[in-house]
Amino acid sequence: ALSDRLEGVFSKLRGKGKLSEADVDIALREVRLALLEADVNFKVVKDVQNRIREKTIGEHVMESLTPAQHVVKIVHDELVELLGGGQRRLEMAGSPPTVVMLVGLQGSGKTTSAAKLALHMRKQGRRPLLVAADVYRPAAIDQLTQLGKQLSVPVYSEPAGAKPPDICANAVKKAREDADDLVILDTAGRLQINHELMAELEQIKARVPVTETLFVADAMTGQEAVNVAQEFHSHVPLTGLILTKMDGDARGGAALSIRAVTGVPVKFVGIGEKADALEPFYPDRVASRILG
Amino acid sequence: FNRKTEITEEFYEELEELLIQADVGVMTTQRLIEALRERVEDDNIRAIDGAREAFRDEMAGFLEDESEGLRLAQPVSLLLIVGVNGVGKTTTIGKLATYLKGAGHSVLLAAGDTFRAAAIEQLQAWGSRAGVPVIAHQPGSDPSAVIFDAIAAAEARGVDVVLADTAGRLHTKFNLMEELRKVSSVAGKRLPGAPHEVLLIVDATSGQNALIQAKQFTEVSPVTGLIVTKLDSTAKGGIVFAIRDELGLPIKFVGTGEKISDLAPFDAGRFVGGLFD
Ligand SMILES: Nc1nc2c(ncn2[C@@H]2O[C@H](COP(=O)(O)OP(=O)(O)OP(=O)(O)O)[C@@H](O)[C@H]2O)c(=O)[nH]1
Ligand SMILES: Nc1nc2c(ncn2[C@@H]2O[C@H](COP(=O)(O)OP(=O)(O)OP(=O)(O)O)[C@@H](O)[C@H]2O)c(=O)[nH]1
Ligand SMILES: [Mg+2]
Ligand SMILES: [Mg+2]
Repeated sequence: ALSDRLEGVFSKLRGKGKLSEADVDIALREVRLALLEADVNFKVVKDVQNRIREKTIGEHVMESLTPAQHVVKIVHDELVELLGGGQRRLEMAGSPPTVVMLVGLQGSGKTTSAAKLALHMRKQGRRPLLVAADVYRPAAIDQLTQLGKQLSVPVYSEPAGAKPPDICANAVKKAREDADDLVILDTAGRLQINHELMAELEQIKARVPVTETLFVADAMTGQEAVNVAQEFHSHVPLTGLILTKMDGDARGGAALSIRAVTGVPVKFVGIGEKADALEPFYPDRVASRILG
Repeated sequence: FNRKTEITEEFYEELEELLIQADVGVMTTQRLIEALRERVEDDNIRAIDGAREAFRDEMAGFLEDESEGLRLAQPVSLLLIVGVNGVGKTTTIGKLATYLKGAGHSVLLAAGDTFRAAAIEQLQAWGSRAGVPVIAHQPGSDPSAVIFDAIAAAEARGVDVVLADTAGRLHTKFNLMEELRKVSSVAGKRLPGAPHEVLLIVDATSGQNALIQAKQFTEVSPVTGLIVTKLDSTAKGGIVFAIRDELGLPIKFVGTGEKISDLAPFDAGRFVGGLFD
């Protein structure tokens, strides 16, 4: 863990009496290692390191009796501050239905998260409608339909040949007819460099009043998390993040990178494959996990 | 001497940044850069171009594997496809089936993911696209039983390759990893030598966790190779250097898209080239 590594660093430096700024840099190298191992983006690590360096020197850690613990606390608090804040609850539209669009890379957990979100919001008294807007992946519509059935949540889908912007527009129309007040759009996984599919998301937004666009990110995503999120964000402004597969042991540094660079708040965390495996986001827990 | 082409500390720093951003990981990056420094010294390399070329050469050599292609046996081979959730197992099976048919084999698929919603339907769709039969039971049935059945069907029909899909599973889930251990050992009892290949699917967009995945999956099933998917993304899949370094696993194929033809045998030179794009 970072605290042990820092203990090791500082015990070597202890015999020297007062620590110098150069010694602080030795400690910061351990922090950098820990963050990179946790998949925090290279450039974000540099920023975080600089901020921590200022605080470490400013708070006279060099004179502390427990410098390792002091540095860990500074780092931890810095991460909590970076991760936290922002609107963490799902925003509701001024007039129903609220439309939530889930977007992200292939396989990140959008379809599963759509079902989880439907269950979560129904427990809060909403009437959700799930929308099968992935017309590409084999059996994607089947997958969402089955999940909806398991939860007794209605699923809107159209036969082969229908286009996602039309499907979504028709779904919202149906929601209004059935007095469903929450429409959750499950979109196809896509690469941020696919112009056509990025345009498709813009087209959906143009046809449907989307209140929340949630980027669904796999906790194990590596260095590219920032570039991917930024590009999605430039096409359809993201309003929140769902970090999935946090029931594994991926440290989840991607969450810090995405939040730090795009400013998008993490709203939910996926902690399993079942429909009830969705948690609110706790910045201090994820901060501890990233530090390892 | 041309200052612009001289090998400076800055060159090594830029290289380090490139590798870390490619998910090679800090430790592995340091090892690779250290090896390059030695080679630059040993071979008396003076220009950056020379160093770059030596490096690409070094890295490609590191990933290359003499064992060509898949280990197939007669009369039936079982290839088990494993990995964590969402990495591309099911899609890759569709691609592999097409690839193997193209190479003159007869293939059938085993719908070993009996858990996830519409997993069986998804594999059946790929089976139909590839023009190969799919052996499936009811959702919720025992994956070992499905694979057992598939082996029997292959023997009966004279099919020589069985591709077995399995449910995505996080390596931290003890029960699921034990299930995989059982699937692997039951297959071996039914068909001597099975599974002839256990292919771990690794997502190119994943970071350092893929190394832990590889280690844990190797503990419960005899992983024989990797398939790196989603290399058409902007991610570079650099974690494979650490996997190769620590586990010696060869990369057999790469996935480069969502179409059935988006699979290619691994080419170390091209992969390394992709890191420097
Ligand atoms: N363990 C675990 N598995 C998850 C979680 N969220 C999703 N999954 C699994 O991840 C895999 C992919 O989930 P999907 O919902 O199909 O992902 P997707 O983003 O819709 O995929 P595409 O539509 O192909 O882009 C499935 O096996 C899910 O069960 C999670 O929080 N924990
Ligand atoms: N861009 C790209 N997408 C891919 C590639 N391989 C698979 N995919 C996509 O990744 C998503 C997940 O693929 P699956 O085959 O369902 O993955 P899986 O490992 O079987 O998922 P689970 O069974 O749920 O664990 C799908 O949207 C695929 O189309 C690839 O090489 N490139
Ligand atoms: Mg989906
Ligand atoms: Mg699958």
